Amino acid sequence: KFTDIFEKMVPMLVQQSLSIASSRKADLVSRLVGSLREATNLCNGVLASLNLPAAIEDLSGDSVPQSILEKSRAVIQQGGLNSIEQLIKDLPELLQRNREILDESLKILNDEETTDNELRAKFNQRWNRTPSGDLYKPLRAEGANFRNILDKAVQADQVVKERYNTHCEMIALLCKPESELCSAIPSANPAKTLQGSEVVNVLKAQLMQLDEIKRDREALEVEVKAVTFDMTTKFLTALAQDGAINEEALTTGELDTRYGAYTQRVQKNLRSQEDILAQIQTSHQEFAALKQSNADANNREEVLKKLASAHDSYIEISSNLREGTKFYNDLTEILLKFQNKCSDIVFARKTEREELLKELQQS
Amino acid sequence: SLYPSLEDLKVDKVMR
Repeated sequence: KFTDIFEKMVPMLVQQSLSIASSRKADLVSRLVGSLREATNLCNGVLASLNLPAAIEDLSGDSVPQSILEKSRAVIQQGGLNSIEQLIKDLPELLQRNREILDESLKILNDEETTDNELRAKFNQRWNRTPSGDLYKPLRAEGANFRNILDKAVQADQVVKERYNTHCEMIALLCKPESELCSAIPSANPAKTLQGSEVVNVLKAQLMQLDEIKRDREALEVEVKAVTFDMTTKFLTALAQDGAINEEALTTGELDTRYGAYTQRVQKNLRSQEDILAQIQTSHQEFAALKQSNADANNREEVLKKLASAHDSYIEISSNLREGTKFYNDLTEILLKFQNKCSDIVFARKTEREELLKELQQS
Repeated sequence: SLYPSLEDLKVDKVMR
């Protein structure tokens, strides 16, 4: 029943190459997924600005268009304003906890250095160990990096807060029950004459195509994220054969093989969206011309657009808050490890100090 | 993404 516990052990160079390869893969996936999500945001933004699909659903002029009702339900189902308010309230505490761990870690280094310097001043050359200041440089550099990261996080918190402040009113409205939502949206003259008109049908068809393109993106994202591969064998082989690893060449070759087809599908998807959005904008112009807008209709449309945007903002803010919460929690784990490193080294220095003091007293 | 990446920091560095 022998299992080789050193099976996964590889030469240092292979380990480093694997780490870099992993970074490259993460970057590529991040870029691909990023462009997919960007395309969806763009698409949602364009539709909201055109008041689609609400405008072609809204033929009574006073009931809540179906798509807006669906958006309302979606937001309510995800916890509405309360859930994001709670997460926003928690952020400063999470930040503070992280700050405290970092401050505490650097403080114990500072305190030990102070004592070490006092003893060096007292005993001069006889206190012949490396000064704490020199020894702690790497840890302090790490600490400075952490401060940097926390500063960036604080800025991110601000962005989220501002997004929330900008949109919370409309999000609150979107979360209201249907009857309240209905009364809050200005009425307009019904556009019944447009029902069944050619341009409405064309728009409907185009919107359905766009939906399919969006669904393709969701599937693509899942597939892209599911790709796994292991460069270990390739790197070990290269090292054995050449005595060196051309990591960049090997990794980019493998990434092309694994992700090439996906990259093309993403490009194709983005182009399809570009095309259909252009078509939708043209159709919408026709539609708007037919609609005979007046002040009432324009007011109604403005509110519907804002409600659609509020849904998109809610999704974005929720995502930001999940990211922020995870960030602070992950950082806490990392900072606790850092704190351990600091207390370990300080403990060793204290022990060494006691021994040195004993020697000096004896001599 | 809005927040800084912690990926680099998660990798355990070899302690000398």
